[in-house]
Amino acid sequence: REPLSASMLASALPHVQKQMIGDRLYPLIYALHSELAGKITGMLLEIDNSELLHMLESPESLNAKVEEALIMLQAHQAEEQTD
Amino acid sequence: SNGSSVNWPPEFHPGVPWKGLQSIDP
Repeated sequence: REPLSASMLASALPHVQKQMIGDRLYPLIYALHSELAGKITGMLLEIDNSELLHMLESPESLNAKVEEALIMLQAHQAEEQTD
Repeated sequence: SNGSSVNWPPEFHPGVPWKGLQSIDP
């Protein structure tokens, strides 16, 4: 499977662009947090496409963002429970 | 008790059309 490029994305509609990135991102996140992969991927897809492409190429960037998303998600869930 | 924040974040499923942002935006 060839890497996702900006030019490949440019030819797709905006919501399809997110779909294309999500399809690449999800397996990488699943390997880190299988149970929360869907939610974490959904959160990360709110980031700019250019940064998402960078994350696909850079495991360190991806890991950092996944950890950030995980903290936000846990804080959100804690808030829901105490509300 | 059925606030929309409970549905956050939108969950991505591989192979399923993504409409996460559309479901959040008005």
